Amino acid sequence: KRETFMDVFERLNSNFNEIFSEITVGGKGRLVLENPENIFSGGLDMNLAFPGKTELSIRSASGGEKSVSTVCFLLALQGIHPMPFYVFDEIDAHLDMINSQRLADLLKERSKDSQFIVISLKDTTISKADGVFGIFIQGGFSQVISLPKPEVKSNVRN
Amino acid sequence: KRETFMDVFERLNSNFNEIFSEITVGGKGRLVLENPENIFSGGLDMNLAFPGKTELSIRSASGGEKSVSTVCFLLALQGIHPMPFYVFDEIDAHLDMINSQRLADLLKERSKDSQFIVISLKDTTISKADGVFGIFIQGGFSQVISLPKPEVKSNVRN
Amino acid sequence: VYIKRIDLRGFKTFGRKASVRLNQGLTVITGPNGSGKSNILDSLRFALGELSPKELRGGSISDLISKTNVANPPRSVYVAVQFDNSDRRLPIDSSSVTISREFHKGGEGIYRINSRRSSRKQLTELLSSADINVGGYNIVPQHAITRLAEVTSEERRKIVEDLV
Amino acid sequence: VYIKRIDLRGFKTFGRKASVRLNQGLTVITGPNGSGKSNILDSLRFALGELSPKELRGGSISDLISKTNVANPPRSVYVAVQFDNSDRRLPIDSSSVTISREFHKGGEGIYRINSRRSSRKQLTELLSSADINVGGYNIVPQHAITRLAEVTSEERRKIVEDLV
Ligand SMILES: Nc1ncnc2c1ncn2[C@@H]1O[C@H](COP(=O)(O)OP(=O)(O)OP(=O)(O)O)[C@@H](O)[C@H]1O
Ligand SMILES: Nc1ncnc2c1ncn2[C@@H]1O[C@H](COP(=O)(O)OP(=O)(O)OP(=O)(O)O)[C@@H](O)[C@H]1O
Ligand SMILES: [Mg+2]
Ligand SMILES: [Mg+2]
Repeated sequence: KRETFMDVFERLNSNFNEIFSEITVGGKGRLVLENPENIFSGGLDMNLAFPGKTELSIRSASGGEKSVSTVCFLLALQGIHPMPFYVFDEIDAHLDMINSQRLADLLKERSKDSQFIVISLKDTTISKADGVFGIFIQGGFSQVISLPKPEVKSNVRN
Repeated sequence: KRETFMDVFERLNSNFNEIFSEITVGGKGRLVLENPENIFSGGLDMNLAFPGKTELSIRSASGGEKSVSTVCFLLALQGIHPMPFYVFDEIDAHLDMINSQRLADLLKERSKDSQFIVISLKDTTISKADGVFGIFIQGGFSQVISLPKPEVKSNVRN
Repeated sequence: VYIKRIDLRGFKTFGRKASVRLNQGLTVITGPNGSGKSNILDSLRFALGELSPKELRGGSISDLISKTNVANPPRSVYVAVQFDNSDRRLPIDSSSVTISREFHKGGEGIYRINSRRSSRKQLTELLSSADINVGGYNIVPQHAITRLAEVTSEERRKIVEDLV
Repeated sequence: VYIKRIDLRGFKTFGRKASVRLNQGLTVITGPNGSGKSNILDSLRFALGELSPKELRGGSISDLISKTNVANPPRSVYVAVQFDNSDRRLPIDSSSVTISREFHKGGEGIYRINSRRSSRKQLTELLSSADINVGGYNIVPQHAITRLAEVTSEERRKIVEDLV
């Protein structure tokens, strides 16, 4: 049981660092077993070194840093067990503009292998999409409209 | 005890509807005692009628609708017991562009009576400020820089 | 396999029939607060067989039926998800597979695979063979990221254990 | 009365002395994730006398001392808040009132009013007379809005009761 866990854990950790360093452009992330001798009597911590900052546990990170790290963790999990489609609802709500852009680039990159359906209010995310749909209320009912790509920004604001 | 509560409650309710209808431009909001006969054995619900939609309880509202309504509730509380300054940390995270703009207008309006210090990642909020400060990490330490108003948008993106 | 299209009728704010056509790569859904974006995510989970109304942000399954038209409310909710199955990852010899779920007030759920009535078990087993499961980490609802960011280290280890 | 300026030294990411000058109307603080914006809010609460390290997002008060400079870490944290008191809402005959709090590792908190040492009680009583209280609804930390939006109706009624 320990061997299967360690096998998955090491692949997960490698995925996690790869994704984290890509999205932060130079950061380093690692998952840490609190009790390596006795895995199941300790938890799993997450240590992050954002560029220009010292390593910290996710517990001490800022709101946006936690968001970025958790998204990387989710994508790392998915690398172990890929699924045909992913649906994310406003995972970029707490990200600053640069982190949103890099996240959108990452999702765009990964959408070559799996389908990504992302709900977002951010122009940066919308601009990276292959297709955009606008939802709005008319006569009390939700309507769906397909939005053409470059004019999206001004359409969404109406 | 009931009289003092009802007195405050009615003023609060009136504040709440005033603020809610201002920020939603035509919506109606009301606080509802679940047990009006026996106030303290029931709770306090919040019913909201967003423009173009039927009335709903805050429990059934969307993420952004909950945010808008809760901000109105907070500002209504403050109307009962005004304080010299207010500090809000990313209260606009889940708001769409129109709601963000209207919230920023509302805060700008209210900042004539009290000092408002607002942390935000949104250009719409930043553009309404009397003064803007940018915080960034340099050499591992937080630095504070005063940002001039119209160029803020491009400064923040660097 | 990927989702080509989601059809909704009588589902929450989608009181009137609506369709969302998705592409194979990255699709972004946007719009004002309260317009129905998260409802689309809920409708997908509903169609995939989600049994907990709490997960669908309702008190009961009947709460999902659109209440917008007070005069003439629909008596049922229907969601269909059409998959492009060109890679035959779903074990059905068809390049298009549509799964649907219907629920009538006071009734039960009716599940269909390519218009043919099936049991919920048959539907979820079919989807499982393509790695599509209603409780998976591939569907991340609104605010879930903030909650996931705050889990204890024990909970985080359990998430990895579930993967093993 | 309003806050003119906040001075920070050794507070979390503000390892090097920094100042935030605020204006009377609407001030917006922005910047990248992790840059220190919420830390400014925490520093204000610290200076106003917040006793719970959890409220300041730390395990203990010493956790607030900046750890950035590993070679030569500061041994104390200091935050000063300067109020414009032209309206004399703070009962001190001075148009400028500075309250500050200092904490040394392994020591206690040192509170000051206009550079003169005071007890925490004196400081909080002074601020209370201008309706400034560390636990009030006028300071809304990050994510508090989402939590407040989800309170039960009983909790909401209690919030109003506290106001009465
Ligand atoms: N059975 C129902 N009938 C009609 N409307 C419903 C029903 N159930 C939920 N709703 C409405 O759906 C709306 C929520 O929609 P949804 O959560 O999809 O919004 P959203 O577009 O995701 O908004 P946000 O950007 O704020 O997250 C609420 O206004 C709610 O009242
Ligand atoms: N004692 C300390 N010494 C050094 N750094 C610290 C200390 N305590 C907290 N930090 C750091 O402060 C950072 C968080 O800062 P803060 O919460 O102010 O960010 P923020 O600008 O609000 O970001 P966001 O936009 O993501 O909310 C974290 O990276 C954390 O590690
Ligand atoms: Mg939503
Ligand atoms: Mg913050």
